[in-house]
Amino acid sequence: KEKHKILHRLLQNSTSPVDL
Amino acid sequence: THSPLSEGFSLLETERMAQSVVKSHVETSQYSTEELKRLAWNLYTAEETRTYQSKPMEAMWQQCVAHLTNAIQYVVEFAKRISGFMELCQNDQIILLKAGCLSVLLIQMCRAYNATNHTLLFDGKFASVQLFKSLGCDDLVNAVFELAKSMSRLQLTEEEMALFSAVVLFSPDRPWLTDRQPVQRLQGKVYQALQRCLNREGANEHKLNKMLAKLPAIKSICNLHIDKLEFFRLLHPETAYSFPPLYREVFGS
Repeated sequence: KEKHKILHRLLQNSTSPVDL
Repeated sequence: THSPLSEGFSLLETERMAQSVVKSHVETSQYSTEELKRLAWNLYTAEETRTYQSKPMEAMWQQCVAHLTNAIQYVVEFAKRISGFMELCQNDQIILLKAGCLSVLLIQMCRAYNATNHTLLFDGKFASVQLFKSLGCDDLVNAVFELAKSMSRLQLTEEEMALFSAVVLFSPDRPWLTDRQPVQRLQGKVYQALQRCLNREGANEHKLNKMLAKLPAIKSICNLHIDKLEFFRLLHPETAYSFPPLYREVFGS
């Protein structure tokens, strides 16, 4: 999980950069 | 990347899938088709091109990597909004994204290609092959431009492009997937949606074959990118280490 911290976070976030 | 369908999906199921994929594509495209049209004649001047060409290799890599990293976030969002993707286990979501995001970007990149002057949108303006000289990856850059050119000849509609991207993203043959079957089902449904979309448009039956025929070139560009990155890492390890964490996660081994 540590290896893909950012991907995990992006997948879990309901607000993504696209929405901002 | 696909295996012939053994199971059929109802018209309703594939229609819903097509709607979900197309909606997601429209919502998560960095540039709308209108914006791209508006930007089409915004070209880098010879002077600006020279400025890019005289950048140090590390600086140009950093800039391209930053754009690529930004674009990857849109692909993650594209995947997330497709019905069924978030039901896969997170390990498999990550595997599909890591293995397929560059292919998706390469497919969708042809929207940002201008065939009249062989340029691609980069940092707000259209750039020629020569602008990327300082990367030291002429073969990779040429291959990317040539792919954009040959993809743009197919004149894919937004719907076809969205569905084709999703077919490639949902490849059940990616190594390390924990559960291939739901991925295969998802791909099968999108593939059938793509076939139906092409039939409905009365597209030439060869269009699908022509789309699938681009896959080896896409794959070879993905491999070439990794080769170039490995080589760059040897030359400039500190710069490579300073690349955004998302980029390193996606393209690290």
